[in-house]
Amino acid sequence: AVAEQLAPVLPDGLREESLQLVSKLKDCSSSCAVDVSTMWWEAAGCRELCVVTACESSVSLWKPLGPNCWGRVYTWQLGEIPVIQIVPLPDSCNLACVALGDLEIGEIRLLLYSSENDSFKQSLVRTGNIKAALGLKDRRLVSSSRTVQEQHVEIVSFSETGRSRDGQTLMPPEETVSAFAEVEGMRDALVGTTAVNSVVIWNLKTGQLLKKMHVGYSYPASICHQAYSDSGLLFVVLSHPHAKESESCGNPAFRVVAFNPSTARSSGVLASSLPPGHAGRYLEGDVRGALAAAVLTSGAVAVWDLLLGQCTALLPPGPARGWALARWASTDACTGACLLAGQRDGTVCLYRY
Amino acid sequence: CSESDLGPISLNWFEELCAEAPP
Repeated sequence: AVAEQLAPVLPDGLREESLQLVSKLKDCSSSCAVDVSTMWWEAAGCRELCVVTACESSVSLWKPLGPNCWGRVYTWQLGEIPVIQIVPLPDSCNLACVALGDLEIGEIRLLLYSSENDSFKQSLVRTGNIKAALGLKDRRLVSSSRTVQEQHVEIVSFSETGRSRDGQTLMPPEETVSAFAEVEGMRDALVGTTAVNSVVIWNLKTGQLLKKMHVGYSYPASICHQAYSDSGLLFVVLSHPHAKESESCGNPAFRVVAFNPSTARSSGVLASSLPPGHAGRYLEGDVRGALAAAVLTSGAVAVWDLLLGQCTALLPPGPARGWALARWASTDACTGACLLAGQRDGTVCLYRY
Repeated sequence: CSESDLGPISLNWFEELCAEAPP
């Protein structure tokens, strides 16, 4: 009864894909939602995909109780340093990281549930001037931190019970690393974007910095979201949060750029632009597989198929307030894609795509 | 994009870069 169909509002009448509202949850105690994510939670032999919401001072875990009904399982109180973002650990269970700080990330904490003694805990993982952090497969976290003299790029891995194991250091590039992305299909490769608009490649096993490739002046201030290796090329999905609209490039939210790691040359493959006639530009977004979602300055959420370079669905801003967050949920392969769209008042809507 | 834009492509680029890069 609560589900409603929201057909994509596209001027050319495309209705191939749509977003179906599955359920809605509202954190009544939170007046300012900062981030939203998902986390597998296993207790008493039951494993469920739960929603994690963050406000400035706490992070809450929500489990599904029934159709359109969510119950708050636990809230981690995080003290005086504000939460900046949730850093999910893909494929992990009962574990998630959270980044805290003022303007920049000052510390990363691990939030965990111990099924052995049915208790929720948190522990400090890293402190410093942290510029970027990403959860990797196999319960690992990579982060870059900077002092005046040097940059550290480090990986910490966790056991199933959340204990930190020996870390690994990756060779840092000269420039500050602004974002990381795993390379799909290449377990030992990691890419990053830097403050001077380069893409770098590491070998995760040895820590070697393998290559630095300039993205090109037509794609300013790039942030990497995802990478794929195919046919000897490295395809990197980039967004440009600070880019201005230009006549030559239009107003793209995401771009797929092909790099030849052997020669460091690159070429743009596809640009995923805002729907025609839609004002505003990219604010923030998320990529999973070939799907990208972004919040636009208009308050709308747009979804693109990156293989087609086409906007396939759009959530209008709504009568009250616009959307603030758009994240893809971790899901089983059989359940398809699920979009989490969040509003600043703490309302999170789950859409099946 | 064509090979002429990007230069010669190697299917084993990762292994080759690992062999070339400083340890």
